[in-house]
Amino acid sequence: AGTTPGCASCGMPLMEKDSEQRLLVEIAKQQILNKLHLKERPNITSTVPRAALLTALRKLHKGRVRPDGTIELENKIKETKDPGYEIVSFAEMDEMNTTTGTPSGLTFQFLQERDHSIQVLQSALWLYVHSSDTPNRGPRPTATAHIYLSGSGEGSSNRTVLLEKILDAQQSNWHTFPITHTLQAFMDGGKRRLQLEVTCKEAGSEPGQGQNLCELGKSMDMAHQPFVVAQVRLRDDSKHILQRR
Amino acid sequence: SLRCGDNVSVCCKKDFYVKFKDIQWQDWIIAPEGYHMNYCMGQCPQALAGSPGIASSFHATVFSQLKANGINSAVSSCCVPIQRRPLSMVYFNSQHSIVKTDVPDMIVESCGCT
Repeated sequence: AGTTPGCASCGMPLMEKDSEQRLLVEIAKQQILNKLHLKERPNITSTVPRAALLTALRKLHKGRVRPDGTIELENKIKETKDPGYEIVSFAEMDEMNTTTGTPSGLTFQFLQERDHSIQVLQSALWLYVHSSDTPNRGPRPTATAHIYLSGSGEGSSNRTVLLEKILDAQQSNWHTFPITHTLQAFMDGGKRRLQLEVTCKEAGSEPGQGQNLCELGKSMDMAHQPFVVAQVRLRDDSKHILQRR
Repeated sequence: SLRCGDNVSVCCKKDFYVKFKDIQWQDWIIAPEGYHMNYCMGQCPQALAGSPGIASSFHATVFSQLKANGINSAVSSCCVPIQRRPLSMVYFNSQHSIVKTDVPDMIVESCGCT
């Protein structure tokens, strides 16, 4: 009956307000890090340009960006057993060789969890392709995009064609290239750096001629930084193994 | 489910909110802006055991077996979360990639006695 001094549940003596507040903040921090499988808070050394961030989040499956730039997250109504992750990885770019127009390299880094294998449910590469500015009186201008997987190991020059796609070059716009299987093979290989090469050549241009319409290289507008979106989940078999033990 | 006031006596939900800016976490957590780490506290006298809904827990099962068999024990029921919801988060990992996930069971919505 009535209020009992101290903790109403465990009977411990009351803590100082400040120390209770500090304790609860520490518990909150620890809980978030545990649930995100992080040992400590990530150390953010360089910030992603806000424009690139907002572009990427607009493309992320469920997130929506309010006009004031804040993020609206869809409230989960139904509990999903294994919500999984959606990852946006921004490209680190090599400098493009503008004179020869040789393909330019994009490097994406993915953190692999040591004791979890990852299942890639869906993944796409987002590239910003400029419109062609060569005068064109004929039909709608197009460009052909080639995506290559760079060979593994230093200095290795071999590369594998992943896909080829005819793009509408009438207007500058974002284009997506599905790379689900490529990313799955990459994750299964346990590597950390996915290296792609990209060319977007105007249709009708001679080999080695014509503009590369993909905006790549350090001099590009940061709002058009290429990125990979991936929807991933911890693979069930790793849980199964746990149960067997 | 009751919401705790300043003086806590019976099992209730205590609101507790951490703003990420206040703990200098806003640089790596893009959304949301804070975390409602609500928790349950308060007494569960015998009369309240099992109210306002049975907490599905091992403790509840054992407790109801003891009661059903008329075993008068010193076990008291506990004030525990009976409803939780996930926390949707968008954050930078150490690779500066953006990660979005729904972390299950992160926000206590209501409390009850087992």
